Amino acid sequence: DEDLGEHDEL
Amino acid sequence: VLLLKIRATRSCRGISLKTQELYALVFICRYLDLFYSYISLYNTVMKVTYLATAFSIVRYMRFDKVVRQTYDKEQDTFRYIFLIAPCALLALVLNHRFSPTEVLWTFSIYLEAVAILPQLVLMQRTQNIDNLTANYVALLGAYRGFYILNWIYRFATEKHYRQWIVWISGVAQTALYADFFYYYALCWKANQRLQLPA
Repeated sequence: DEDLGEHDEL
Repeated sequence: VLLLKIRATRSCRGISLKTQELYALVFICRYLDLFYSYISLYNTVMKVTYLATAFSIVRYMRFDKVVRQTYDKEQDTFRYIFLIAPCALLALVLNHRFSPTEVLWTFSIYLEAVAILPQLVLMQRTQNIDNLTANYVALLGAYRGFYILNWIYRFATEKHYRQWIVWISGVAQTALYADFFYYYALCWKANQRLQLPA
């Protein structure tokens, strides 16, 4: 599973 | 800039309601994470700001007694479905994870890339483009364009920074403005009001 992290860009 | 134009001139002449409503949809789909994740105060404030300004603009254009009469519905003919359907389909197929919020986020990335099209088409039909309208579109294009520099920087400095969907969409979005920027720069240099060739 890909480590997506959070979407921190707007 | 756009709210300033609308409020100061009590007019939305030359502005595409379709593009504005698409942006409202983009922000709704993208910022659902306001409910379950926190990144920074700045991040949250900007998300709320984008949502509030997008909805405020749509409210003025649709419901303000004075402003709505300046909206040229007959010229703003781009069909929502031509943008929303392909983006939705693409988001279902091409995403990082097949979950409701992730697919909606991906949809918002694709839709943002093309949401300017109704505005560009409308401007091509407009003889006298307001300076504020031209500047608004230029700033919008520059906004995502400058992200490319930020992505290069983050790619070089952060170990696990891989955002293919965002990068390709952002570059495509910026490319859509290339033609506009060309004529914007020409007119700016000649100190003339912006005119786009038919």
